[in-house]
Amino acid sequence: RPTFAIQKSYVVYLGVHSHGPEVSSIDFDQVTESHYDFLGSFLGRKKAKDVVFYSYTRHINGFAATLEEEEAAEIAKHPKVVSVFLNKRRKLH
Amino acid sequence: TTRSWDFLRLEDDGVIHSSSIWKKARFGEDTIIGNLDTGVWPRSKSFSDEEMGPIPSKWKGICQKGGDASFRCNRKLIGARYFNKGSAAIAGPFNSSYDSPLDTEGHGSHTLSTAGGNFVAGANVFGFGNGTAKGGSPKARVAAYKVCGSGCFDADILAGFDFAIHDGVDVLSVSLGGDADPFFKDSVAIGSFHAVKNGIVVICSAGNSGPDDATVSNLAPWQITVGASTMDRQFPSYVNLGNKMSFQGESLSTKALPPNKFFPLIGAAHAKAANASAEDALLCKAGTLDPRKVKGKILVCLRGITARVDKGQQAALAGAVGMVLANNDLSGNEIIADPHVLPASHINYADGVAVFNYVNSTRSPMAYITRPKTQLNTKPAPFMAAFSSKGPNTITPEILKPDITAPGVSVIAAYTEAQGPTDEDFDNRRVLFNSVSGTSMSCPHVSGIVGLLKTLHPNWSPAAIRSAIMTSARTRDNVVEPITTSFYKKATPFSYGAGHVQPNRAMDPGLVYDLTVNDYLNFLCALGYNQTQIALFSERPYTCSKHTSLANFNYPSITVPKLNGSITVTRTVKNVGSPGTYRAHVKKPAGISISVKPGSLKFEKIGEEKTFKLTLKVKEANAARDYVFGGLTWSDGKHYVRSPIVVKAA
Repeated sequence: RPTFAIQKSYVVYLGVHSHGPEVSSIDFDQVTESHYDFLGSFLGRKKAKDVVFYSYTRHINGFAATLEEEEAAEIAKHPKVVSVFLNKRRKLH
Repeated sequence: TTRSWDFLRLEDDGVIHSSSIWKKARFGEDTIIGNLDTGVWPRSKSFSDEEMGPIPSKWKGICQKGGDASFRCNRKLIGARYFNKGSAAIAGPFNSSYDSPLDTEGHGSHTLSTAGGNFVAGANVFGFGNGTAKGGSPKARVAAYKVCGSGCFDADILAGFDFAIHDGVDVLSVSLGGDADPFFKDSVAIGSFHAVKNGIVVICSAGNSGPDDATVSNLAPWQITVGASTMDRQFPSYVNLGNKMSFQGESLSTKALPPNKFFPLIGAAHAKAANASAEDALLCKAGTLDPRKVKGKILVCLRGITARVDKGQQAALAGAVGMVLANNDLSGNEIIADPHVLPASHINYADGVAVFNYVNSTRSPMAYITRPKTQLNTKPAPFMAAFSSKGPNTITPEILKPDITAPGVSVIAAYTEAQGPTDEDFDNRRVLFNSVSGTSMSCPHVSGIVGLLKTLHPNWSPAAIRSAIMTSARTRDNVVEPITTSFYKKATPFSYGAGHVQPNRAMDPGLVYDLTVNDYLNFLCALGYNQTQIALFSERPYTCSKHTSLANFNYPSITVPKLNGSITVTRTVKNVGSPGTYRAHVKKPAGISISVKPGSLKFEKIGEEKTFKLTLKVKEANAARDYVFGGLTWSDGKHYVRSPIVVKAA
């Protein structure tokens, strides 16, 4: 590994939640914890907590995190993952 | 919006008839419209809660003030949130204005007020376009989701969608987009998918990358994608030359030249500063003009593909008394009325060539720019804006995009008071309303109409609402000729989709092409997503149908991008009107034969569904090598349920 690997921000999209639409804030915390757990299985839980900057907990299942390219590619192969994509800039029209 | 709703026949010179969808749909009462954009200027009168009742009990949103304690929501603007972590991850530290839903840019206030702003009498831009500003659903509740600060980033957009769905919006207006990425690598497509699964209608702008083909964005079939066209209002300002030639441009300049006094005219390339290139000077870029050459003259600048408005500032800084802004061929042919800081007129490419020819061939060229006027009932209207992005759809060519067109040129709506009307730092003027152009402006017109349809038909699915809007659209302008491009050529469904929106017709479409979430899952199966992937976003186990075909996806438009010999496509229509018999009428695309079976459909009750088949055959091998266009209309004599047909032979 290079000493200074290039980090970029990505969205990891996991589809829908297993919880239904009526959930409490405690459940939202559980979802976030599950995102840390999932990413932690690749990076270690401590690093996972450090790099996740969004945990989508309501209807969209996924998170946004700062990752190295190789990490993003590895995560994309996981069967629970729909897609991993760069956090790109969109334009106002 | 001081004119657009009149142009869309919701009112007639300010009078709202009892047959208007506004009256029938109680001006969008009970509907909640969310907007993913640059936030909101809550002090705008467009968001006044006068005469609004209590906030609907279903609303779960909040008014997130962030670092701005003065930010207030009310019974009209019932929610606001901001999302900036995705921006911070890329752009780094940002200024404090991003820690608030306050719109310091203007775009979000403009789009949200176009969709659901309240009535505000006496709205104008420096006296131009005076009238009553209002949204399409003026009595709807609105909520702002600020996802754009220093750009609009996927991670923030997705967060905005997640919360908007949770909060309980009925309609989401999304005037942003980007490259045509695969649907599940595109935050707007993903967010829209989840929204539509929850019964929320999502309206997106088609993009401003026209007039080239295959430039349209927001391509998913669960989105309503909106192109931009003109309304019947212009702000003409004439450029009169010393050789008696005169050209009609447009402008919203507040300053005017002294009456009937001609001024020396100079091309910007001839006014270049010593250290500047003629190319940069021609575009009137900052620091490229020599004030000694410009002072006291009218400067002719080329528009180029960069921002228009700052050129006026550069001309003024260099001492010009006026500016003629000429289109280059790359920028299309439309002319936009902008609130320039000096007397100015924006003219089209052909006229620009004539002005440059005059400047280059005359020893002492002279010109005069007339003060702009507000002109109504202009003809032809609508015509397509050159900037409006066009099909075909580069991800799924079987789905026609854009779906529809709506007014998106010189739209006057609420604006921020944190910025000047030209969005330039040096513009110290402040306006309550501003004139802006883009598919960003046409998108919320459709969002407002969707708000009305939601109030009127709360049980209609997002697909049924889209179908009603598309099948009731018109493809002729106000001189009853086919809608044209800004180059005066006949426009095609690649520009306008099903046509120009007609809200009063959309409320009673007769039949709809409906779609369920399962239809969208089937669509994804047909695109090649495997069952394991689909299970991840389907909530329950889902088996792809073996006979799934994109051709049979029950979309209100019919597109066959590779017709090899013949194809039979199936569609199902649902009766949402009254009992009756509908007969098929086909306008055949050149070189294609079409048959419809059965040729008539009898409906005895509301909610009844009937299926028909449309067989398309290549008639002449060479005739349809490029896209050709036709249409299918089902009519019971009262309703006209129109679908564009777009075909290309393989």
